[in-house]
Amino acid sequence: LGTDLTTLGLNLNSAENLHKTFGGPWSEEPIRGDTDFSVPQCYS
Amino acid sequence: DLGTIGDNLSGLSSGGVHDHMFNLQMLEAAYTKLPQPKDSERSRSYIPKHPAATPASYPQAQAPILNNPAFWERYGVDNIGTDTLFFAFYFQQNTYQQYLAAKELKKQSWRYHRKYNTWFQRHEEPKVATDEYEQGTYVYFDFHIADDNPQSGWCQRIKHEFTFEYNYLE
Amino acid sequence: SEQEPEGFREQVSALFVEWWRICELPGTNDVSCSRYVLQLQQNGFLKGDDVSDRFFRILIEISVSHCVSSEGIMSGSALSTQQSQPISFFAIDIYAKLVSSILQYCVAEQGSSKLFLLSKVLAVTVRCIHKDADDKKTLFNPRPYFRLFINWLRDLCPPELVLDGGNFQILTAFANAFHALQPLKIPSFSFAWLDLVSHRTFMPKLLTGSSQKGWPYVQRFLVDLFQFLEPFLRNAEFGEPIQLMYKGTLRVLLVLLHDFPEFLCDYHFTFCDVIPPSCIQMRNIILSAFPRNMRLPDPSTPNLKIDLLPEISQSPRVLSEVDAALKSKQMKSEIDEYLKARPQGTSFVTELKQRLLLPPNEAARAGTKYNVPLMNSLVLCVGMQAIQQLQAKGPPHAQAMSNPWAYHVDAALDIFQTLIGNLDTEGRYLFLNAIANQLRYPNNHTHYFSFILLHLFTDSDQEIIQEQITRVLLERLISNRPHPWGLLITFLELIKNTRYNFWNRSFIRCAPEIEKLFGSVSRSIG
Repeated sequence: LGTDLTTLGLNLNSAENLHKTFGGPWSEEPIRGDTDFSVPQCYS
Repeated sequence: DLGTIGDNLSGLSSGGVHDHMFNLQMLEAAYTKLPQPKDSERSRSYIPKHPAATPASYPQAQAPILNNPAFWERYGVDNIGTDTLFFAFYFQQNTYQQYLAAKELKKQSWRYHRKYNTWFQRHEEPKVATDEYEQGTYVYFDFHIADDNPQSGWCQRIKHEFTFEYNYLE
Repeated sequence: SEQEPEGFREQVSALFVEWWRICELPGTNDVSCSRYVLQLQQNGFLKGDDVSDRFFRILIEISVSHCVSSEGIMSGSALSTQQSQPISFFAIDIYAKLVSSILQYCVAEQGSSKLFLLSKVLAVTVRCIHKDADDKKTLFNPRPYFRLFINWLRDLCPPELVLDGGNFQILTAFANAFHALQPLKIPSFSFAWLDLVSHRTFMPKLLTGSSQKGWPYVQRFLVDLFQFLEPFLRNAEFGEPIQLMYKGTLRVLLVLLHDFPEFLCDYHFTFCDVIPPSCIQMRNIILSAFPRNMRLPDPSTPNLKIDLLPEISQSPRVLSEVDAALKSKQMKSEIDEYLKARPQGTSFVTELKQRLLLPPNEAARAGTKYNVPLMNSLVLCVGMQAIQQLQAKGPPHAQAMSNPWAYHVDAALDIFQTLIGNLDTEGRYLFLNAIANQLRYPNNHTHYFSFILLHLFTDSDQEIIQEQITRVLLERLISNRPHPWGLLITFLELIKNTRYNFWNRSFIRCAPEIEKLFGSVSRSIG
């Protein structure tokens, strides 16, 4: 009968794309902030 | 090679393929060596490029509360202020703090432009809005270098007739 | 087994220590890195020849052995089977940084362009992983290599990377390397492999953007994955490792369903070829995908006029090569010929059943007597041609489609009716599955195959056929969600439209739990 897919740690009703915070196939929850914001060189 | 697959045996008949039991054995062994979440995370420690010497009485390490989402959500714009959010974003790169500051800025209707690497906020409703872009007057966050240097600093400027293409929207 | 020149390994090791010192110095900047790379280039390590291969191979061996030897040293506590030991990626990280720096600073000369060198480094890395896995078997540790690829994906495919020609080739270089590391070739790398190919820094880049030129690579990854899982999933009993692999696959499919549904729509045919019929929910995820700009009418809307929906007469996009399996068995031209001319007295149709069977030795390995991809290909090719003929034939397509047998394409119906009459129970089940796999979002395939299924239900005088049609629909509906839209509207039509006289069929009372099930179904539809 399959699985209740809402229990896999993905917010299937999210208005945002899931792939940006996808923690991977083994992860039970989205990742914490991992977005690589690149900033202008002058700030480095 | 990129077309459809042949019959459902093609995977078993191609070279270098093992038998079923071997595959299961190898999988069971790999099960104890799963990649961990931190295996794909960049080292989160923030290493200041030019650390300023501060008196020993000052905290020498960042307060853990800065990595707590509640701190940023609860104190939001009223207490932290936009400039501080921008400071955390631009000067705490590759840290969770940067992500939390970005989240807070987004909540306050700032939008990050990936080509200019700059935050924009609508100054008024855009004059034109299509599926691909919007156009209008925006405030954007910038850093200006004054002639007499000490006056340099963060600033916000107005930009008229700016086109914000959505494929640059982070 | 290649003979390394005397002292070569020591030389490379010394160079690596020197690089490590450069990375460690607080004032590391681009100048020191580029100077070091230039020195390597002048010493002939970066020509992309055998010396280069040896150079990178030794660096990988040093980094991996440093990483693996750190495991266990760093851990005191006993860990659960699924949790891995703490491990130091220090050597791996600086090796990854060295390669990224080489690719960044290496002056394009003697053909050693960035892409050329990257392909060489990836080829060496793939060979090292194959060799390490073959040598170590169950002791092989995939985590250093996983970390190595993640570092490279971050450095060489950063978020702001604009996917123009050169950059896209970097992505496809990684895609080809990952294809060479697929689970069927290196089963001990399977978990790391699935994590890599679905990684947020990689898979979305292949799927985003209007060109869709990355789609075939992701399709190939999913085929690699399903072909590996198929023998395990086919019998639906498996231990924890396969359960984790299955659950991980569901997560990846859900991300695709949510963010890239058109990708699943357009390749559904390929995936149905390799997903075992027993994986009903996994297949439903793929068949439930529909284009994001489409609004699906609620199937339970009273008096819903399916054939008046604007999308219902549009052909879905199918990127898979639907007729490849037919062509590989030299059946395509005969099918075309039959559908076009429907020659009388031919034995072509009655012989079809025989031609759908697998040779005995292959049947044992495939776990079925039938060539499933060939069956799928036959059903969809015949249906697509019948639809074309309907559309070309006569009155507005909607009217023709509302009652295909009014204008029916005898030849196509001939084939379907002969097959359902001649095939044995297993063959009929696979044949009905091939039809049910086309019941998706509103399009003319869904429309046509929905009517074919219902037509076969009424047309048949054998209750076993009606029972199997019901079973194929029902087993897809009693599994956990999602359920494809076309499946729902077909089943509702079957049980609501008195033409099918469904509620008087004896098989709905063939067992108490079945009777209870249909009782709840009839109450739920009021």
